[in-house]
Amino acid sequence: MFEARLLKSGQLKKILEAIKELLKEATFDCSDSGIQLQAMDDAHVSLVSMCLKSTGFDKFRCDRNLSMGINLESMVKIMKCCSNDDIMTIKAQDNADTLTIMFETKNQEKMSDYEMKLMNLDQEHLGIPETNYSCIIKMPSSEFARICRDLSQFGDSLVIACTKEGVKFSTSGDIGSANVKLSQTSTFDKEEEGVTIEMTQAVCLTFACRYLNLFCKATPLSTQVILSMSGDVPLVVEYQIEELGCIRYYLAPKIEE
Amino acid sequence: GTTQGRLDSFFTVI
Repeated sequence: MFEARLLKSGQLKKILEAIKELLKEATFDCSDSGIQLQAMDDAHVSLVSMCLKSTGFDKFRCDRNLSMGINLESMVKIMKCCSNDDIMTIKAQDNADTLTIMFETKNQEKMSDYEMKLMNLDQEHLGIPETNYSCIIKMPSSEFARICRDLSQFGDSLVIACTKEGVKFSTSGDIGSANVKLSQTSTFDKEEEGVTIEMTQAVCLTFACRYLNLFCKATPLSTQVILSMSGDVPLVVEYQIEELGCIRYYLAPKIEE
Repeated sequence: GTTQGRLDSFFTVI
């Protein structure tokens, strides 16, 4: 028996919005520690890794490890049927081929339930090597989204260059070029408004704007984003979900021909 | 020019 109760269904809504354009379907691996998802997009250019801790749920029960193959488009349809502050419960029997999703309003005057068919997905688990990243940049997630959106007007590729002075985002294309430089914030009122850089070695890598913009769909989940980079390895774009867990996106860099 | 890398060359299937 698997059962998880979330006080704000809006959180799961935002999570699905953050992954549905990269993945059509995904396996949700449930265990007593929580729910995990790891999947690459069809082109094997990016990977989504999500972890929701059991302690982040109002109630969480998972008697036996359970892998649920979910069509994300179907789940998005169901999530459209609830309000952000509805309480939701997801439930499945062991070896079930369906998942039940229930919503209740806070005053419990409206209850609804939806049953969704589960899928058998061939899933490959990837080993992601432990990496000591040369640069770790923490910045407001809205600022990162703004930069990706603005610069993708000019070119398909975004160069991210991190030095101890700051981080520079650059692109160029038919109409010209664009650069945005952010320096480390010296003073800030709130931690989430600052830009901080931990750097052991300068790094400069090129990434596809299209994917970065898709990762930015996670912006509503977190005020901060963490970018981790090392030479010639995938970029990690991480959004912490308050009290619940995190979503990490990995993106293979573009390579000089 | 640049070409898009793939993750398969970085991560291994467990």
